[in-house]
Amino acid sequence: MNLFRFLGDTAHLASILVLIHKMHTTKSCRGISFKTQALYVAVFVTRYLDLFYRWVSLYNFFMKLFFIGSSCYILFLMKTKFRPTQDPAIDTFRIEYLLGPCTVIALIFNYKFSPTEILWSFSIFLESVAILPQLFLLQRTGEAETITTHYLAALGIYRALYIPNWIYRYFTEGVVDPIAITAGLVQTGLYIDFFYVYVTKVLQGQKFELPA
Amino acid sequence: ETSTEGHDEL
Repeated sequence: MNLFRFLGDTAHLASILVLIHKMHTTKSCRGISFKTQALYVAVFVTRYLDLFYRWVSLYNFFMKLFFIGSSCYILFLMKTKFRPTQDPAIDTFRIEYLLGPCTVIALIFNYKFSPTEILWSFSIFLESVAILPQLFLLQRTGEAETITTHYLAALGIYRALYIPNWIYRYFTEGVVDPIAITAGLVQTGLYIDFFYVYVTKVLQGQKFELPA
Repeated sequence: ETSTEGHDEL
């Protein structure tokens, strides 16, 4: 564990709390892609199967439980309490285009051709693109509530902080995880456009609006 | 070294 990773995980945790807070305070899940949230459940469940057979640390254990539990809770809220505020008509990204390629790539690139390792690789690749339905929705509506942009910013910061974490681990532990690094760089890259608008508009007190 | 055993990152 190093500071970058810890802060990254904290940002990840914060992003989820911001999202849940947004839904409860605005009593709405408007602007949130159900598809992205469903993909995150798939990501966490396939990645954290090792909860059943490997102990890493207390921190690791509780974070995994939190990520699985909170992502399921978000889906539950979106399908029950706040269902009327959800608009499937604008959440139209075809997730088959993500699930298919991620499956194929996971079967090719993995550290061991075993079910759990393939699922681990799959979860890494899927996480890297799981935000696309959300960004696509944002692109379609052209604007977002400020709190939603804070959620996305926290997610982006989490990903960005994993990069110095890998650099640090390379120099201090000699650890290199090519699958996580490649997927992580792709994932972080997807946030660049969003961050540009977030920094130049939202942080200046303006509404998040994409140029027409 | 490639970490082939045990993924300790979240």
